[in-house]
Amino acid sequence: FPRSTDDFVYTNYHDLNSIYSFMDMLVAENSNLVSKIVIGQSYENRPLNVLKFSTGANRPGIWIDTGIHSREWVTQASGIWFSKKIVTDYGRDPVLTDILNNYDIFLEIVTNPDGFAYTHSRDRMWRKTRKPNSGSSCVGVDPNRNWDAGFGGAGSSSSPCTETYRGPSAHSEPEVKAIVDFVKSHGKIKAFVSIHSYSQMLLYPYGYTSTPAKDQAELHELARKAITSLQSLYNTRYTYGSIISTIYQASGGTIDWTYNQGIKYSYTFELRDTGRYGFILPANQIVPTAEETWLALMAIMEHTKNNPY
Amino acid sequence: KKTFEGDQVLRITPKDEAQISLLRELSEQEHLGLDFWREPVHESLPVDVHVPFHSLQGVRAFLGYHQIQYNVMIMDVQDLLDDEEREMVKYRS
Repeated sequence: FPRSTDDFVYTNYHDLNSIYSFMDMLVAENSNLVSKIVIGQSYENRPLNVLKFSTGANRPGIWIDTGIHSREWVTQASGIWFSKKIVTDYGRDPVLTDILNNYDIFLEIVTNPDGFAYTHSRDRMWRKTRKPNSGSSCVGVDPNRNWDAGFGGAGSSSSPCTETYRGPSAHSEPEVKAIVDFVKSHGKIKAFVSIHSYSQMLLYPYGYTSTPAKDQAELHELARKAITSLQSLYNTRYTYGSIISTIYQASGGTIDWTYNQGIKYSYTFELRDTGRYGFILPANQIVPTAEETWLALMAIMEHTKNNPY
Repeated sequence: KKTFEGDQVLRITPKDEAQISLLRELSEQEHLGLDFWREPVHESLPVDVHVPFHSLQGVRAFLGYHQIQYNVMIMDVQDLLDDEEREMVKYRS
């Protein structure tokens, strides 16, 4: 195993143990900036680890999560790259430094560790959590339909055997409940970015209703700015807009809940696939994907810093 | 470990709402074991569907019969996964 995060191979996919070891290594190397917090346990008792990047006490926070859908491997791999980018650029990049001097950044690299472990051991195409469903032989819940935002409405399924099964009740999944509890107890999360793949989109609320978010104009303009920045690197084609108008109606989604909690800058990404690979994006695409996404993340984080609410 | 030999991912480009409806009907055929990576929602968006080998003939016949355009996005899912695995093993070794 690499001796330091400088030796870590960012151009490859890694299993859960490697990622968790990487996180510990990053914390050990940068203990003045990074700590690891455990916000809960998955159904199979794996820790739900979050990296906290902080330079002071009682700061408002920016949340980023990757890997809530386990088969979307480029998202976890990008999360690893983001974490290294943050420690590398702090003190060097004035914009990031300014952000971190005012805000904490929370990064959950493997939001669905049970599912992720399962993609490495049994079924590369597994998407959901791994909790059994009472009365069904089908396992797992779609953790992006399990939030208390239009829960149970159109754009989610009541059948445990489907990929968009919403679960028996809102926040029934420990992986979701842990984030809910964290966000509520923190109380000062000001931006929340949930990262998925694929299809190259940046989306904002809502997904469960066609009623526009009250901040739609600002969210749209910021999405435009973020995507302009993203495209400046490799000219990857992205679309942006509200979930329901850009892809489809989806109830119980993550950022609809966070927005309804008062987190204005709530976004979800669908990362690149280059139009050919879907969830099986080759490993040589990890760094370009992360690099371009980082530019968009920076745009969102900088706007959050410059527009306190 | 589940494998995906001979499975394909088709990129379907429906031209109107009628074809979207047909694709929705197709998605409800549980015995086909289809996994819609991008669901049929609107004619402006492509539909990507992972088709198990055992359903390929039937799905292609369905699309052909209804004159729904498609192309093969991934020729053999397992081939790509094998490449992915090889890269990971190469790194580990």
